[in-house]
Formats: sequence, structure tokens, C-alpha cells
Amino acid sequence: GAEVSGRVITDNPDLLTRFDSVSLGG
Amino acid sequence: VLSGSVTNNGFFTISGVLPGNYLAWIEYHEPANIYVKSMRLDGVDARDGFRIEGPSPRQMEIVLGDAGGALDGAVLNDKLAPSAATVVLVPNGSLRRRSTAYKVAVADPVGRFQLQAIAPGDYKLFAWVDVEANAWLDAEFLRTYEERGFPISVGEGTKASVRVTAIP
Repeated sequence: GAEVSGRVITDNPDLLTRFDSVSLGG
Repeated sequence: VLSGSVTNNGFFTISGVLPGNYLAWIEYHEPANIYVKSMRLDGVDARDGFRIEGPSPRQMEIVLGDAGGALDGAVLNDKLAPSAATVVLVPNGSLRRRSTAYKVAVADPVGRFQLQAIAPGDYKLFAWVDVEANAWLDAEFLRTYEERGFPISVGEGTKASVRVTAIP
């Protein structure tokens, strides 16, 4: 399968510690 | 569902994605007043879905905002008395395919409700007195009530108050 990689970008860096994952679903 | 952890710098990798049609979303462990500003796969808008064709690596960028719009208001019945209801803010256009683009609140017995972290855009607001959970994700169901929706435009950081008539 393919690899999907990337980045979550936000003006508020404090938010980044709250994220667990990025998910893909059909 | 396939997932990739997000590092504290915001990077993520999801492996083994087989050909098919996908939606992407972010999972978080603390309530965050955020919304997706943009989601692009190899530079192309992917908010309402995208297709993986083969094994080539793909690059995704998700930009989040924390200045979403807010909406509060009152639900009234057809006799202009307050009414409990399930209040649903339904996005317009192709975003209807994306369940996370909807906002749902339960109006209390005196009809008050609040919605926050709304992505800027055009919506319709519905208030059903009695509705099955997630029925509004069914396009056929929504078509029945389309004319009863109250059109609302939400801007970045805007706050608005509305009165909406309940659908019995």
C-alpha cells in the first residue's frame, strides 16, 4: 500500500500536544 | 481505519494505505476548540475525500484554526414557545459527505443551545424535536427537510445568536 505522510500545522503550538493521530477511513 | 500518531511537531505517517476512496480526520484526547482550515493531499483539496490509486507515497498537509465561529440561540415551536430539540448545523455542498463538518447540540427544555469551533462557511441550521441520531447524515432524509433549514454564514471568530423553529 501507499504511505501517506504529512504534517498538522496550527498557529497555536500548544494544540499539537493534544492530538493523538491522523486517521484514514473509507 | 488506518492511523498514524502525530508527533509534538505535528508530523505523522500512515503506512499500508490500499487503493480506495478515503476521508481523513484528526483524533485528539483533550477537547480543543479547533476546526480544519484546509486539508490538502499533494496540493489538492482533500477535505471532502480523496482517492489512493497505487503505492506512490503521498503528502498531506492539514492546517487547523482555533478561531472558529460560535453560534447560540433558542429553539421555538410553532406557537413561539421554547422547545427542547436536537440542533444540527449542516454544511452546504460537498462537505455534507464529511460527518465531522456537522455540528450538533441538544437544546435544553427552554430551548437554549450553543455551538462552538465552527469552521467558516455556509450552513443550514435544523432543530428536530424528535430525530434519530445521525439521521441527518442521510442525504435522502435531509432532502425531506431541506426547506426547513435556516441558512447561516459563519466567519472566522464570529459569534451569532439565532432563533430557529423546531421541526415537530
